[in-house]
Amino acid sequence: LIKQTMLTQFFEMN
Amino acid sequence: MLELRLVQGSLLKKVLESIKDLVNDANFDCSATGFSLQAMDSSHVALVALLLRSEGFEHYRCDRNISMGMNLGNMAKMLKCAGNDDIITLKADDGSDTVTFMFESPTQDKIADFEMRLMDIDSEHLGIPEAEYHAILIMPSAEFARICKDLSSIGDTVVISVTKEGVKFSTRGDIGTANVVCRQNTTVDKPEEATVIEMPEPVSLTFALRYLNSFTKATPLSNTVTISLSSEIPVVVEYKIAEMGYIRFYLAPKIEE
Repeated sequence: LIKQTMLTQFFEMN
Repeated sequence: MLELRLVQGSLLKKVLESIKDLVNDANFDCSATGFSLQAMDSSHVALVALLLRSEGFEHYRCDRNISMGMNLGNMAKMLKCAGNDDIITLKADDGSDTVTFMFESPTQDKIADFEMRLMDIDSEHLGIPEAEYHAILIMPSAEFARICKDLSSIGDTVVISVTKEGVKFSTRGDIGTANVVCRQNTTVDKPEEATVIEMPEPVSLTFALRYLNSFTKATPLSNTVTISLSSEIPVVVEYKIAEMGYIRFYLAPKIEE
């Protein structure tokens, strides 16, 4: 199964 | 008081055309450094970061840092009314809830102003860490756009694989499969026609073609595109804006569970 990740998993919310 | 005069107004028109379908509303930040924007699409999968440096404007006055919330669709509608050769000036008074776009024809025989209401937008600013990329691909922007468009007629996702031999774009769909391989090619007449792979460490990542296709709307801004890839982190697709800055798109990868 291939799943779309979200940017918030990689970058911190300021 | 804010007053930004851009002689090459077509740049701003092209910037808006390239981001208006990805992001609905965004805050434009104005500081001594320049005119910038960072915004995510509504699903938080893609992000656009724009910088137009203050030195690139003929006149740049920004008395204090300000953030102006704009609906990008409405802004694009207004900028569409500017001619391609027009000089565009953005003006906003302190505390005002509007921004004015002034369009001057090159011969100064026609001057138009369009006033647009600003909006309050809760901005979700992300801190993007400096990353070391395994592979940096520089290629003609039109070629990248062509590949994304062609592959999206076959499948929904693309696997981008970089090896020493080159870069491979692969997709599969109900009707079949497609692979496009681009080899490093620096023996071209013009530097902007070259395909260069820097730091070619093997890397393979999967992305939704829908977003990459959306990013290629920035193709008119630059002859080349720079694609930075590292395992399991977002790809950066960068279009440099001559003399002024850049527009960068970040896209989260699809990862096998």
